[in-house]
Amino acid sequence: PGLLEPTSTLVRVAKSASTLGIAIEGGANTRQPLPRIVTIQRGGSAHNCGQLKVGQVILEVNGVPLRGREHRDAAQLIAEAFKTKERDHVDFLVTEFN
Amino acid sequence: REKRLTLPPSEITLL
Repeated sequence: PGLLEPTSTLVRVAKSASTLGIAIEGGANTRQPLPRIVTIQRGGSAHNCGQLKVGQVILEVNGVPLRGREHRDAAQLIAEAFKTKERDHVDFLVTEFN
Repeated sequence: REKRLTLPPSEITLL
Protein backbone atom coordinates (compact mmCIF):
# COMPACT_ATOMS: atom_id res chain seq x y z
CA PRO A 1 0.00 0.00 0.00
CA GLY A 2 1.28 3.42 -0.86
CA LEU A 3 4.21 2.17 -2.89
CA LEU A 4 2.88 3.82 -6.01
CA GLU A 5 2.52 7.14 -4.20
CA PRO A 6 6.06 8.37 -3.69
CA THR A 7 4.92 11.47 -1.82
CA SER A 8 2.72 9.62 0.63
CA THR A 9 3.33 9.62 4.37
CA LEU A 10 2.01 7.29 7.03
CA VAL A 11 0.75 9.22 10.05
CA ARG A 12 -0.26 7.45 13.24
CA VAL A 13 -2.77 9.47 15.26
CA ALA A 14 -3.04 8.40 18.89
CA LYS A 15 -6.54 8.67 20.35
CA SER A 16 -5.35 11.31 22.79
CA ALA A 17 -8.61 13.28 22.92
CA SER A 18 -12.29 12.40 22.81
CA THR A 19 -12.59 13.58 19.20
CA LEU A 20 -10.45 13.09 16.12
CA GLY A 21 -10.98 16.73 15.19
CA ILE A 22 -10.67 16.88 11.43
CA ALA A 23 -13.11 17.96 8.75
CA ILE A 24 -12.89 16.33 5.35
CA GLU A 25 -14.36 17.06 1.97
CA GLY A 26 -14.41 14.90 -1.12
CA GLY A 27 -15.05 11.36 -2.15
CA ALA A 28 -15.84 9.37 -5.25
CA ASN A 29 -18.09 11.12 -7.78
CA THR A 30 -17.21 14.60 -6.57
CA ARG A 31 -14.72 17.20 -7.78
CA GLN A 32 -12.37 16.02 -5.05
CA PRO A 33 -12.24 12.24 -5.62
CA LEU A 34 -10.27 11.44 -2.46
CA PRO A 35 -11.04 12.97 0.93
CA ARG A 36 -9.03 16.09 1.69
CA ILE A 37 -8.46 17.55 5.14
CA VAL A 38 -10.05 21.01 5.27
CA THR A 39 -9.92 21.73 9.02
CA ILE A 40 -7.97 20.51 12.01
CA GLN A 41 -9.57 21.44 15.30
CA ARG A 42 -7.43 22.51 18.21
CA GLY A 43 -7.51 20.05 21.04
CA GLY A 44 -8.52 17.09 18.91
CA SER A 45 -6.46 13.94 18.53
CA ALA A 46 -5.29 14.96 15.06
CA HIS A 47 -4.13 18.35 16.30
CA ASN A 48 -2.36 16.77 19.25
CA CYS A 49 -0.56 14.42 16.88
CA GLY A 50 0.91 17.37 15.02
CA GLN A 51 1.58 15.54 11.75
CA LEU A 52 -1.69 15.96 9.86
CA LYS A 53 -2.09 19.18 7.88
CA VAL A 54 -4.88 21.00 6.14
CA GLY A 55 -4.74 20.23 2.43
CA GLN A 56 -3.47 16.69 2.76
CA VAL A 57 -5.40 14.04 0.89
CA ILE A 58 -6.18 10.82 2.73
CA LEU A 59 -5.30 7.75 0.67
CA GLU A 60 -5.84 5.01 3.27
CA VAL A 61 -7.18 4.56 6.78
CA ASN A 62 -5.73 1.65 8.76
CA GLY A 63 -4.55 0.22 5.46
CA VAL A 64 -7.97 0.45 3.81
CA PRO A 65 -7.87 2.44 0.54
CA LEU A 66 -10.38 5.28 0.20
CA ARG A 67 -10.23 5.46 -3.58
CA GLY A 68 -13.66 4.73 -5.04
CA ARG A 69 -15.51 5.37 -1.78
CA GLU A 70 -18.13 8.08 -1.72
CA HIS A 71 -17.90 10.85 0.85
CA ARG A 72 -20.23 9.38 3.43
CA ASP A 73 -18.65 5.97 3.13
CA ALA A 74 -15.15 7.41 3.61
CA ALA A 75 -16.32 9.55 6.54
CA GLN A 76 -17.96 6.55 8.16
CA LEU A 77 -14.82 4.46 7.76
CA ILE A 78 -12.74 7.15 9.48
CA ALA A 79 -15.33 7.61 12.23
CA GLU A 80 -15.39 3.88 12.92
CA ALA A 81 -11.60 3.68 12.93
CA PHE A 82 -11.59 6.35 15.63
CA LYS A 83 -14.42 4.79 17.60
CA THR A 84 -13.25 1.20 17.74
CA LYS A 85 -11.58 0.07 20.94
CA GLU A 86 -9.50 -2.50 19.10
CA ARG A 87 -6.77 0.11 18.53
CA ASP A 88 -5.56 3.12 20.49
CA HIS A 89 -4.55 4.90 17.28
CA VAL A 90 -5.63 5.48 13.68
CA ASP A 91 -3.15 5.15 10.83
CA PHE A 92 -3.59 7.59 7.95
CA LEU A 93 -1.73 7.34 4.67
CA VAL A 94 -1.74 10.90 3.36
CA THR A 95 -0.24 12.81 0.48
CA GLU A 96 0.32 16.47 -0.24
CA PHE A 97 -0.22 15.74 -3.90
CA ASN A 98 -3.81 16.36 -4.96
CA ARG B 1 -11.43 16.67 -18.03
CA GLU B 2 -14.78 18.02 -19.18
CA LYS B 3 -16.44 15.29 -17.19
CA ARG B 4 -14.44 16.31 -14.13
CA LEU B 5 -15.80 19.85 -14.38
CA THR B 6 -19.35 18.59 -14.22
CA LEU B 7 -18.78 16.66 -11.00
CA PRO B 8 -20.52 18.17 -7.99
CA PRO B 9 -18.71 19.64 -5.01
CA SER B 10 -18.48 17.45 -1.97
CA GLU B 11 -20.15 17.96 1.33
CA ILE B 12 -17.89 18.48 4.33
CA THR B 13 -17.99 16.23 7.36
CA LEU B 14 -16.50 16.98 10.77
CA LEU B 15 -15.04 13.92 12.40
